[in-house]
Amino acid sequence: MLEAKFAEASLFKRIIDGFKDCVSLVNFQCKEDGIIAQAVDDSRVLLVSLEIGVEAFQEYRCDHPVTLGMDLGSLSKILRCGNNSDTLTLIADDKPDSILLLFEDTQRERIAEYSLKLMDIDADFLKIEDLQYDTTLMMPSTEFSKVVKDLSQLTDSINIMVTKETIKFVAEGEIGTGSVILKPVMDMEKPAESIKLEMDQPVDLTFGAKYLLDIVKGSALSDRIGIRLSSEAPALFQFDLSSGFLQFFLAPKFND
Amino acid sequence: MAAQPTISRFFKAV
Repeated sequence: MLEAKFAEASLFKRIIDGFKDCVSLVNFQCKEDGIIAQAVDDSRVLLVSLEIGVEAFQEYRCDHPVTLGMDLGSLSKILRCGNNSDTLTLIADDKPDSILLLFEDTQRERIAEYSLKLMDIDADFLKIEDLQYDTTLMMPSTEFSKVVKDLSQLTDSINIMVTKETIKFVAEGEIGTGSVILKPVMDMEKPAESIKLEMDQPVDLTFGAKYLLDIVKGSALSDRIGIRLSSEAPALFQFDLSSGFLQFFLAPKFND
Repeated sequence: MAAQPTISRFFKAV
């Protein structure tokens, strides 16, 4: 039996909205210590990895491991039926054909109950090993989102260059070029506005703008984004939850 | 021209 209660439905909505546009069919693996999910986009370039720890729930109980295969488009339709401030409880039995979603507005005594049919999804589970990175960045997710959205207007590839003191984003397109330069900054009054940079090796990498536009949809989950870059491995873009994370692994483009 | 490798080049199925 799984009973996973979010204090606010908006958290689960924001998690699903954070990756529903790049992957559609997802196996959610529910265990004693929380829920994990992994999916690769149709072009097999972007890997999404989600972990929701027990602490992110108001109440959590999972007696036996259970995998819930869901179509995120369908799940999203049901999530829109609940109000953001409702509590949301996900309920499934040990061998479920469907999952129950229970929205409760405790102040108005309103209870809404939906069931979603589950699917058998044949998907590989990839082993994500600890990778070595040359550079780690932490910055406001809104800032990263703006840079990606602005530069994507010019081109389908965005170049990220990091040196000791500078993070440079460059777009070169047919209509013109654009670049944004950011420097590490510590904002004592608003720590969330700070930009932190830890660099072991400079990097100069190019990413598909289309995928970066998918990644920044996770910005509603956290006001910070962690970016880890390496010349040898896929970049990691991470939004932290109060317990858990939403990660995107994106392979850089290589010059032929 | 830049080539876009797939993610399966880096992660193996378990």
